[in-house]
Amino acid sequence: MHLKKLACAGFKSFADPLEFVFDTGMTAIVGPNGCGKSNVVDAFRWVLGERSAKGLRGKEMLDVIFKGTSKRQPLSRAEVTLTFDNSDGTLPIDFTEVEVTRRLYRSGESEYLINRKKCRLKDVLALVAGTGIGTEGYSILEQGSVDVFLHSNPAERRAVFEEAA
Amino acid sequence: MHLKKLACAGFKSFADPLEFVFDTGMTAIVGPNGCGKSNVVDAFRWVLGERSAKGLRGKEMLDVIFKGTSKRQPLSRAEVTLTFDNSDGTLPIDFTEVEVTRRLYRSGESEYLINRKKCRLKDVLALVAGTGIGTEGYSILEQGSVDVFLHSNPAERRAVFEEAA
Amino acid sequence: CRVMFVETFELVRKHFAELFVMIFGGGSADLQLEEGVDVLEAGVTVLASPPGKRINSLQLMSGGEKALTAVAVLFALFKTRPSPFCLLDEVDAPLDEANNKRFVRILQEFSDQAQFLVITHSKVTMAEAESLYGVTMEEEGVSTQIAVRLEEAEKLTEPGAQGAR
Amino acid sequence: CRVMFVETFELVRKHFAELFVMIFGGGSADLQLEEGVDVLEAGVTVLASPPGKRINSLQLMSGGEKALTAVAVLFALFKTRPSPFCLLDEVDAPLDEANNKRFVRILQEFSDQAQFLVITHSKVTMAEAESLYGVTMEEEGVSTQIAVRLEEAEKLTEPGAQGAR
Ligand SMILES: Nc1ncnc2c1ncn2[C@@H]1O[C@H](COP(=O)(O)OP(=O)(O)OP(=O)(O)O)[C@@H](O)[C@H]1O
Ligand SMILES: Nc1ncnc2c1ncn2[C@@H]1O[C@H](COP(=O)(O)OP(=O)(O)OP(=O)(O)O)[C@@H](O)[C@H]1O
Ligand SMILES: [Mg+2]
Ligand SMILES: [Mg+2]
Repeated sequence: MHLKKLACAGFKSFADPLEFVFDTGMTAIVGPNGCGKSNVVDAFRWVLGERSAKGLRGKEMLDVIFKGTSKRQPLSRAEVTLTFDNSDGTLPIDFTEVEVTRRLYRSGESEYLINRKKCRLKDVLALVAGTGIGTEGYSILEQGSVDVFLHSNPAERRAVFEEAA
Repeated sequence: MHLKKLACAGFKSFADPLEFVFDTGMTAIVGPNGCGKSNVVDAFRWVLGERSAKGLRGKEMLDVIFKGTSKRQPLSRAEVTLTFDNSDGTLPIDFTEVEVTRRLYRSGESEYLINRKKCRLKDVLALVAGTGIGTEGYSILEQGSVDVFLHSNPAERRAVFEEAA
Repeated sequence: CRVMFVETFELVRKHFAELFVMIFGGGSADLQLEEGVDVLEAGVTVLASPPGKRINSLQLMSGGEKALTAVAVLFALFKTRPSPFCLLDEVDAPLDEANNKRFVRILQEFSDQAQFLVITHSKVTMAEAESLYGVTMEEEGVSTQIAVRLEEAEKLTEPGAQGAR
Repeated sequence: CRVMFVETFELVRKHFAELFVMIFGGGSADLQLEEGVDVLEAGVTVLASPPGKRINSLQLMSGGEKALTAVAVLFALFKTRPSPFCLLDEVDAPLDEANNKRFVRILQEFSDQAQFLVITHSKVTMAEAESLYGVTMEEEGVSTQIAVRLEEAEKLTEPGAQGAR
């Protein structure tokens, strides 16, 4: 299984739809301060089921919807889709390509979809369980979180080991 | 008033006595990871009256005494002296040069000295009060503490403003 | 379940000790489960001591040493149970150039098993990436993406680039 | 005491708003005392919004934006009540090169009023310092100090320098 692309629209500072296509190996994401690099990390965590607004640097979950700028109006929904190549069958689902989508409307309504079919958060979590990429997983190190990774209380650290078991 | 020099002996990784002489303007302190740059900041905080071991990245205050290496024995005391040029009389004391010293012995005994005369912690705190350089002051930003400076609870942030008042 | 956890834990522990020595060129490191508590409840403590130093508490380590130790823990988990991708947000920020090069070397070793997305301002890290993505804000407050070559990536963080003014 | 605090607070607030606009080249910033609480007990909240962005909560800001905002708060305190010296430990680590240059420019403005000691790995910051101190470990675990010129300082963080191997 590997990552094919990430598409964001209306998520945080991604007012215009944007798509990242990923190669194998190492990809560097670069750019000036405050331009949206860490928002890409938040997009990954959000589409994979992050339930805490604080974990996405917000006060409430609606903070992930584009809030507008001095020249643009706020948007009414945020959407992120993550596409995997599953030709090796790592994900327990009968598709060679798997799309996971999450949407949130200003009304507070939220949707999850797998290959464009509505599902529940539980289904998304079950899909990625044990691969290390869920929100409990060890494969995302947020900005400035080196200390948290090492200094969090031992019980929190344990959750990361359980994910690997 | 300005800073003339900092002398450390037996404090953290400064096993051999070391002296930093400071010019006016901007001085950069550089060097590889883990070599003792942030220990210099700890030396400043300690000699100016820091009472929390945790504030000096230790578990107990004895952690500031050189603990030894694979080739050296641990030392039995730590000592730091900060020398100020007080020719403009900013510090409320009748000397043109003021030395503040702090010592700690393995026995747990600790001493403060002003111009080589023993005094109490209270005297050191009174000496630097209102200059912004005491431990409550705003003139030391520790490594990685940008977040703390901005995100600490409003009441903690207030203490910094009081120091300036 | 209990057996599974202990087996995984022992494996991560072994990989951590090896990777730490590889990254630091010596020293020693270990992971310990909380004593006297049921294995399924016990917390995990990280111990590590850079070459030549007696200290093994994380608290006394420097910013750069902690970042490298966290990287060793992360890759030990990776070796035990590879995850298809890994997202690192400015993990190289506290590293000096020598350690930054070590970090990149480790990444390269693992990047044939998984996809790495590395957010960075460091030229050392950018130079080693197989592909580069630029995230910038041509219009204030709105993120856009630009494909960049290495020479351009270094310019993206230069003065005058669109971003936090 | 109450009058004194409010006067100081208003002054810091004014300087903060000015310095923020100067550093970010626009936007707006403010400090607010907690409502409905006695002035001597009230907490202080920092609000800031980079140019063109609608958001003023610190939480949603990026790593680099937060670092620069903290610098603006620090120098606002400085302007209100100058302290004889200031110690900054790797405050420039999250900054891109453009913002690093802005940071250094601010430092230079204030360095005729106070002594600045800046711990850094950044070549941009090193290049502007009036004097440079190298801290290294010729013997593992024992800090020593070396006088360096700029060309040497850049080498200190290169591979092969004595330090965290
Ligand atoms: N819902 C939202 N709508 C619009 N903009 C948002 C929203 N949430 C966050 N932002 C903006 O995104 C910016 C932060 O982006 P991000 O943290 O990704 O920056 P970065 O590229 O990682 O920068 P750095 O290099 O400083 O870490 C902030 O300026 C913030 O105002
Ligand atoms: N009491 C002590 N005795 C001996 N060594 C100590 C003592 N306390 C701390 N140290 C050592 O000092 C080192 C940390 O130094 P410091 O934090 O100053 O590094 P640094 O130069 O700031 O590095 P970085 O660039 O990574 O931030 C650690 O390796 C630690 O082992
Ligand atoms: Mg960021
Ligand atoms: Mg340090």
